Amino acid sequence: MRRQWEPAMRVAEQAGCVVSASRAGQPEAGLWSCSGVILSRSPGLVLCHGGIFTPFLRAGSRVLTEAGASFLPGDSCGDDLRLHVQWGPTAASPLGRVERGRPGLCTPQC
Amino acid sequence: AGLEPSPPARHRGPPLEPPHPAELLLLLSCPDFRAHFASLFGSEAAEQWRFASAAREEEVSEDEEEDQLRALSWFALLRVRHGLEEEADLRGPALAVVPLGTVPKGTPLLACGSPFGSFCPDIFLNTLSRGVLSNTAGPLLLTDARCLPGTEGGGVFAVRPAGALVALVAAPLCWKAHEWVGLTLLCAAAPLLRAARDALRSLHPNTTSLAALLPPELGAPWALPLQDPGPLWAAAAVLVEYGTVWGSGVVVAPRLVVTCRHVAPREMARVLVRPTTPKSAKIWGHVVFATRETSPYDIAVVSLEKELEGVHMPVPTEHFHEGETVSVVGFGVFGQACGPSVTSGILSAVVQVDDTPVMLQTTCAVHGGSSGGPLFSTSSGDLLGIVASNTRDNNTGATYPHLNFSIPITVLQPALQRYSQTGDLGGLRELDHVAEPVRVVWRLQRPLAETPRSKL
Repeated sequence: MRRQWEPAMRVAEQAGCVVSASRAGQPEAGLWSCSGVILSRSPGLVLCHGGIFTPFLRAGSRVLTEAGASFLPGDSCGDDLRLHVQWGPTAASPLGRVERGRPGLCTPQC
Repeated sequence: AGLEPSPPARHRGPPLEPPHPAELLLLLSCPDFRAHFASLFGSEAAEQWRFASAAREEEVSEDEEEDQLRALSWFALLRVRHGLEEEADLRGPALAVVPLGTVPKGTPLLACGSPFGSFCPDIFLNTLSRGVLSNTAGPLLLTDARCLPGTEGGGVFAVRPAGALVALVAAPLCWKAHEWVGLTLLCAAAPLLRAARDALRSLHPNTTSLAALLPPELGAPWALPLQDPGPLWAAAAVLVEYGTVWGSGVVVAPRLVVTCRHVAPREMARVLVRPTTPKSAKIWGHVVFATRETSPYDIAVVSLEKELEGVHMPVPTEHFHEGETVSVVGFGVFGQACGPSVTSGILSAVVQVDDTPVMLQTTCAVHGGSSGGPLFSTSSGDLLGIVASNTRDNNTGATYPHLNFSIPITVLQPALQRYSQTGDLGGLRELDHVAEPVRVVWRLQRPLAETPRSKL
């Protein structure tokens, strides 16, 4: 059964990434993050969920439910939006690890 | 949380890439997804439904929850200036996208996302979850692959062709009337990428060229729209309506449907049966038998006023194999709004009394409305049982959709056959007189080792 899934697992893990959004100069103001899919590597194009952008929308989240809106240009969000994308290693990449705090998570004994 | 480069080895394989800056090209939404979302979750059902929030440190206020509901059907296209290009040749073939409407229900799916988003990428980055395509309503898809907050935006991939992108996670956790549904809401990738192409072309001259770089949709034979939306055996599931009550049922003979007593409680009552195919068909029937309230077997049998055509009659099994992969097909959660949902799991327990199976337990996601629906062996397609109930903890009020109980078809088959062939209800009537140990099992009590002795 595992063999059946292996090729799909490899593609999924190589395409997977995590996207975080924060405000320039105010990292303590909050960090919004979600998952994403790497659509293209050259140039790098990533598709992720739009929920993390609502706090940055210049016109507020109501603009998302305006009739007929099916897309909004990138400058619909304020200039203080800072985005970062992180993805898994390829076998060859010798880069150092990044430590991040783990606010709000714990592993209670079941 | 700050970034602290540090040397220790990563817990899962080679070290992570550091986060790379990116820019927002556009926010996009699939209007058809929103339309289906509104029709399935909007209007009167709205207050019953809640969806998980995107991963965030503080509690979510009502306003923010409203924000997130508005954003639920929105996605974002980003450009990453550096980092990905260097690896372009290291990573296998480019992504391909499965065309909309070509993945049948019950198809295995693989979800890949990062629970809690960027809080713990060392531990949670690109975590996998497996399930099946449970239901579809246009580009709005449902899977029983379990996902957590933070996996919004994660990819959902097909097993065949390996790693073709089917959808993105829109809402990982859904609650209906405070009951965790155990299904994940997805938006199909094909219409989303079409919307992205259109937007890139109309947005700005220098983004037009990017449209050509988005992954293509698979051509034939994958592009052939589905003839039959699901595995053959799934078509045996029917919707049963009795007044305002509805539930599921399964066709066991061209003019015979089995459902639960609590769906169609009264003998001679007239019920409406809606088969999965053809979609629009409605067939009246009447209840020829329903067990009494005192019977642990919650069963009713409906005789149809005319034959059901073109439906594959399920083969009743004679054996049960604990641990085997099973599927439940039922109208839970959405009922009449769209066809039956398929959820997958394993046969987690076969409870026996005197070496006879009297109860089946599975790990499939079973919700209100699935009662009376069929439990199938995924590999053989044989009918294993009739779903009767899931589990609620009376102390906490929590419902556990993934612990549910079915009546083994071996309990019913002889009596159904006798009625089918002779019209004799005798065998079915015996379901009202089952032995005490069986009643004890269905009362979820420990079967008595031996009858307690009087102290006198």
